Amino acid sequence: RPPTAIQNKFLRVTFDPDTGLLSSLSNLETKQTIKLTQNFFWYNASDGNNSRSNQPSGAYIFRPNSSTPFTISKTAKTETIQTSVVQEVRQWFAPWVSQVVRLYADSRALELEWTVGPLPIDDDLGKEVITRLDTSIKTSQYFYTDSNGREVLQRRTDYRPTWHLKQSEPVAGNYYPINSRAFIKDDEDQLTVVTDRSQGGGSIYNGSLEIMLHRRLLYDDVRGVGEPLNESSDIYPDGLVVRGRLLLSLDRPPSAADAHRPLAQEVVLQPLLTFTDGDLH
Amino acid sequence: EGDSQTMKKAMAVAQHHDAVSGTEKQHVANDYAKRLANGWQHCQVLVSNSLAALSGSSAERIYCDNLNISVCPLTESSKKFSVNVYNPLARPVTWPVRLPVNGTAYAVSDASGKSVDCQVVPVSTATWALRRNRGSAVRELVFQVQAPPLGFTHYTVSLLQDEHPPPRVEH
Repeated sequence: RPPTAIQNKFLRVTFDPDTGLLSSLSNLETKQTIKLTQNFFWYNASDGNNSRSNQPSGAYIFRPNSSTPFTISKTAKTETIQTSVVQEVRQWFAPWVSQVVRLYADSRALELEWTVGPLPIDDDLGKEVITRLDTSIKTSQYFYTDSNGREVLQRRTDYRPTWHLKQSEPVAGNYYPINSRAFIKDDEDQLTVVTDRSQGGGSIYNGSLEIMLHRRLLYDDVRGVGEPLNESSDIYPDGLVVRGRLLLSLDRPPSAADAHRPLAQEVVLQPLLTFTDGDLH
Repeated sequence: EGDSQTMKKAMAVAQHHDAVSGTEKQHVANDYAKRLANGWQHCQVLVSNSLAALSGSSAERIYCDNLNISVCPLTESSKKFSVNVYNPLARPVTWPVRLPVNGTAYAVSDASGKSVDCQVVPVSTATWALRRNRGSAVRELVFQVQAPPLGFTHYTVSLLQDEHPPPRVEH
């Protein structure tokens, strides 16, 4: 059974002992707590064989054939490591999805290090894997992404600020680029997710934030590439494995940027490590 | 002789063609990756030359590009090594470092010789599966480093206890 909680001076993270999933996040400095569940899902990629449109999902086009993603596993097998420097809960969801929930002793951010792949395609279904954070934050159909790493823009479900939108893609039509961060908020709480790479993301349900992690597709989207997005390599002949990190920060909305701006800076301009064998002269 | 021009050109090609979006044929993606890897090799020489000039040390610098999957031949096999930390931000940062190791206990000291709290944790089974026979570290050494603004510092790591002799790894 996973631990009930891990915590440092700044954050407390609880887990559901029955499922092994995250269940809440607290900022101990600001004394705020949100319900937070996180899990991994996959959208079945559209193969273009659809009465409404013959557009397959591909490199340029994200187009799931259903708005409801498949849950990869409702529970996670867990393993816990608790030391004075770092506390980790290692979650195993499937042979191709695992994660480490990590809290360093002096950190104000919770690290989620996800590992996804190789995506199985022996069922002949293209897969677009996401992680979804479901919270108690009352988002009222709004969420926020940075479009270019500088300006953060407000996004509203099924809405565009400069024209009347007739939404035809309930999921993909509400996905936006995330270059360094995305957040959801209400009057009390703001949950900011800082990413280590550009990703796609959306807030399809109130209180939730989902982020695309990995894709493996079987059809070309007929936009000029002429190949499906189905990459492998010498080391990973059965499909690529991807590992990345999300950093979560929970704050009051007026002061949230004080936390996520330096956090994102530290991710984008990380320290460079070099090594020297033996004694340094 | 190092340079950043090779990386600059590779980045220019990659950005012009939206190279990271997967909107190119696989052999083209392979070519972008090769150009970027070659660019980084040239940058490594440039960085080594700069740090050698600034630190006054011409000791060979090793780069570990696969730390995210707990692979670094030097830290896996060495009984004593130093970690140089360059901080590109204009403010001091505290940063967690995780190094693949095979020993069970290590001593870490900062540039002034002061001891730093460190812990050794096992490498996760997911990482074992991910690295596919690259690297042999069974543990990771975790500690926090503090680096000055737009500057560098170093930490010394010494093996205290070795449960099993580390496997021979060629650098």
